[in-house]
Amino acid sequence: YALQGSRWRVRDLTYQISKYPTGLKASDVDEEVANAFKVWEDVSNLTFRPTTTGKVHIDIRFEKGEHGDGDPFDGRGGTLAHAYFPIYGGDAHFDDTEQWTIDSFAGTNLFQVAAHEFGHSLGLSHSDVRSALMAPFYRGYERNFELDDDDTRAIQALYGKRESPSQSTPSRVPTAATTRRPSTGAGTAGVLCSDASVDTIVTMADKNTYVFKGSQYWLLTDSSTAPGYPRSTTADWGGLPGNLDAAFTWSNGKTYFLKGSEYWRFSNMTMDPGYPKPISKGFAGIPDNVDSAFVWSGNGKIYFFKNDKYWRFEPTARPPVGAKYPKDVSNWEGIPNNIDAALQYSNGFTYFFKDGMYWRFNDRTFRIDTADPPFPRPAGYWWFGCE
Amino acid sequence: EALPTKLEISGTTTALLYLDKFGYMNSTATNPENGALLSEAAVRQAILDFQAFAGLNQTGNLDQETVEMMNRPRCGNRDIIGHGPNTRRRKR
Repeated sequence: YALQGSRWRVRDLTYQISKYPTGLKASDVDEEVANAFKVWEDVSNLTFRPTTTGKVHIDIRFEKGEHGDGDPFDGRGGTLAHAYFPIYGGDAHFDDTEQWTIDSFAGTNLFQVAAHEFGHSLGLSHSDVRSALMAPFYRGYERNFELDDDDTRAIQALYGKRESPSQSTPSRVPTAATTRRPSTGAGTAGVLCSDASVDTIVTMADKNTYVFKGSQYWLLTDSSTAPGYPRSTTADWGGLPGNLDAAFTWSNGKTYFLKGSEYWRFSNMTMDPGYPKPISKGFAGIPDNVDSAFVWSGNGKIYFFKNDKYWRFEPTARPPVGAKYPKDVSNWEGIPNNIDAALQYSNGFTYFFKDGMYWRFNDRTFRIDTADPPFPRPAGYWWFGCE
Repeated sequence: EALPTKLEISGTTTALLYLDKFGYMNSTATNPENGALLSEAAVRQAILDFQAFAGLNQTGNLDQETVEMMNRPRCGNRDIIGHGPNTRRRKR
């Protein structure tokens, strides 16, 4: 960790949100900001209190572009926020053009970014420990956020350890939906209802989820398939063939489809130039004819499944597939061999599909979720709107 | 009014702007904004420093993973503090 060199002389700090974001309810922002302060309050001898009157220690604002401090925000992406060290006032500014979200893999998680910025407000600089909250790069939503030891040591170096139990609200509990809604039976699934096995399912960067089977595809709604489907895969996806093997959307927003020894890359529903390419070129170490692929929320890496084996692919590593791979699918407790499809859905859970049934994986217990009714469940009823 | 747009890192010029913004260019003599000549060694050292900070392979070259890391969403505060405009910021 790194300390900037200044700190607050007092231990009881006040804050206010003087300008709220345009995309969230004020009460939700209040709660997330309080949760972010509590991250530091839990491990240090500091307390934080919101106030709407008088002078405060830390002023919080959501602003666009140039906002008076000579350090303009740059629109969506790029710089998300910045904050001043104690000697410069401690204020925290967030780019209001970002899509700030709460308990969602979409957009940018307000809680995590706020907790990071408040670290600056308290005197912490950026850490070169990648797992630290004070690392400068946004890692995506982490459903089970935990402060790194590096961060704890940093804040305690400035303010000491907590001497009495934290008085504020209990630790945050994610409120994201945990269960896919059962279908209403009013969908357009057709052939999916007579045989609910699928080739692949993928959620795109725009959060639309598509099911591919044979030469057709369907757009999913929350509990069924959308009107107007199925449609032709080849006609709507720029010549993409049917009978796909696997698909996934990576953190760069691109969606990749695999079939046989080739893969295709899409920006939304438009195929990028130069595709298809050989899997051996783009995904060195991954075999042809995979069963499925998905990006796991636990670490952001791409997992490829084939028969009773799986491979973990880390694009920025050299080599991208470690020497320990492939490993046995049985390491994923409860997941069968030879799966048809897998995806991480918008509620953050990873789902596996085989022979018309599906399983929901719990990445905290690292096994299939226990639920009523139990998994596997029929995909036709729960996903495709079949009676 | 048009808002500023994100700096897309695509090559050496944009990378140097990024490295300067986040504190890796430690001398006005290596400031890409003032037209001063940049030594190859200074540029390589700045890239090495960034790669070390970000936990990347330290090649000193603007390779793909370095560019990808530079294009990731991030905090606007500097990584290396002690010089540059950010340290002169005041609250009010």
